[in-house]
Amino acid sequence: MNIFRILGDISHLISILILIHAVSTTKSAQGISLKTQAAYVVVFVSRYLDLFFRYVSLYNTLMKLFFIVSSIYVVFLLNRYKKNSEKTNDIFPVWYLFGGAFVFALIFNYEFSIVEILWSFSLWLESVAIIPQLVVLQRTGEAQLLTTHYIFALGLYRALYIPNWIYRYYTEGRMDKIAVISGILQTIVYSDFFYIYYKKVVKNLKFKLP
Amino acid sequence: FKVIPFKDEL
Repeated sequence: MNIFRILGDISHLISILILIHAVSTTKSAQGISLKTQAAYVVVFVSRYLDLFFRYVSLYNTLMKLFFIVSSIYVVFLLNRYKKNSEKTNDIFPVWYLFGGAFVFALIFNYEFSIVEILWSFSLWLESVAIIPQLVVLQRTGEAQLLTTHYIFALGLYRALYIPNWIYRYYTEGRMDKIAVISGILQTIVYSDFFYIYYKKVVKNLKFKLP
Repeated sequence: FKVIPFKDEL
């Protein structure tokens, strides 16, 4: 376990806490893509099937349980605060992402078994799952600051996994090509957002300094 | 390098 992975995991954890905090304090699901959040439930459930047959560490188990339970809780919260009358910006055809991830999982996997295909599927789906959320952000125009912090923390998590993989390559001499390529894809999906975030949030904060 | 899945990651 290296510093990049720990920071990445913490960033992932914080992103979910920000999201839960934002939705429960405003009692509103506005600006949050239910499609993206539902996709994360599928991501975590399909990836963490190994909870049943592989023990890595207490940390690993607790984090997996946290991600599964919190993602389901978020979908529950969003459904509770969703107003049917509201005009929805959550229009991205999410089934393309599911379909594409499934095809990629059939092509790129370490073994043609249900568990391995679902594991690969979860990585590909995760790498593009934020797209409906980015579409909502783009269509809404003005976003809540917390929403942008949430997306940033979530993007930072996979970006931090990249130095983690480089570090592991040099220290352990091993590489997981599916995780690495899908992880890089995920970071590319975020790159446009990172740039806008930097321009709007980071520069504005600096601007306020005396 | 060896290609080994990172099943210890999240």
